[in-house]
Amino acid sequence: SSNNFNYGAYHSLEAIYHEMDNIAADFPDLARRVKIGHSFENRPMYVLKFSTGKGVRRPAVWLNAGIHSREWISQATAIWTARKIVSDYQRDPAITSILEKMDIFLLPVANPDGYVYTQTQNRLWRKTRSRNPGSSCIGADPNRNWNASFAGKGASDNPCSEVYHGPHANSEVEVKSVVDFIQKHGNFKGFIDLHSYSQLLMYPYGYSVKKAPDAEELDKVARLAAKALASVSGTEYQVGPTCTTVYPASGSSIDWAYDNGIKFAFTFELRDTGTYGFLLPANQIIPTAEETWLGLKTIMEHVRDNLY
Amino acid sequence: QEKFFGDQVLRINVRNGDEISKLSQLVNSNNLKLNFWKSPSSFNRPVDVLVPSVSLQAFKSFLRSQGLEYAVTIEDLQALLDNEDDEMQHNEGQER
Repeated sequence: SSNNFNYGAYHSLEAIYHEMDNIAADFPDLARRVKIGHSFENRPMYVLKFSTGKGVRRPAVWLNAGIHSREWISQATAIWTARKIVSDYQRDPAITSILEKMDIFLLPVANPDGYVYTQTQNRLWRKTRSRNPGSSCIGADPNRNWNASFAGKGASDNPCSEVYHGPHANSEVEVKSVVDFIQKHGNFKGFIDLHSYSQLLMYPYGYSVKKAPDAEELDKVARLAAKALASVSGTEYQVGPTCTTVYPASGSSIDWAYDNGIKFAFTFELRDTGTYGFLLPANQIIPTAEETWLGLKTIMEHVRDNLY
Repeated sequence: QEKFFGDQVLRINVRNGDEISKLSQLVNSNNLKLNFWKSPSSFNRPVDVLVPSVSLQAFKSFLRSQGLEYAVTIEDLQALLDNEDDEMQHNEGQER
């Protein structure tokens, strides 16, 4: 890096946004910071667009991090990943060939209000910060708010619950901003969500035990990705559909993506010992990001080779 | 700023469907103000739950009475948060 951003530390929202700007400035022909909307409390939502092509809407992959604000390792991994992409382009043949064919959009902080709240008020905050009329409880779970069997199994209609699905699908402006952007773009082939903390790599569905039509292919890709990830330091990931691997969860981002034609939809639950919950020590950020990168790259290579 | 003095995180190893359903009843109950970090789902996945200090005694008694095995993974959440805060401030200072 040309600046002194410490990728091995946790950072404020402003610092992350500033670093996104730096990356775009350092690599103007490859990366651009794009505002895709704003949060409930009117904070901007920025993605980094990595592209080597011009004009046309090329096939693209969406990398989504920090939807659950307290899972700080996901935002930290995302910003490390951003720097990794620009650094490795034209050095690593895999990422170079991926970018020759596709664009990558990376959203490091999908829930900016929640993230700021975890740093100023309550470290364990998970949801958005929207108001719920008739309730003193605040926020909805932005990973139960997508239009995929909305308000079904594994979500709560109680605004005080950690898995409150919100009043209606896309009620959370942070979710709607992503949905609108992806739909307007119209050519996303992959959607990968980064969470923590239980070393899982999952694919649709979360809202049902029914098997996704592409389950076999997704399972195969996920196992390859988990194997690549484990090659760094032996972190073992469990692989399978969300519903049966972790728990039923309706209204999730990857189920929405899959049901809307984005076949390669995956969720990572990043490394953590479980000893510290959402307090993964900062010295674990880079090792986590490094191993996750191999998993992400494996999936993106498969997308590159299997465009549809 | 909300504080978590004396709050603990417990890890419960569930061994069968009966134990999962006992814990599941508590997930949507607001009585003990529990915060499930990892919800009860299947036998081979432990449950992690943040328990406020005021509910510790009652919740541990409940676990014991139901024969549910648990371990304390975070003794005092606030102490851990304070350490992390110190570390962040230290890092921020270094960057400046």
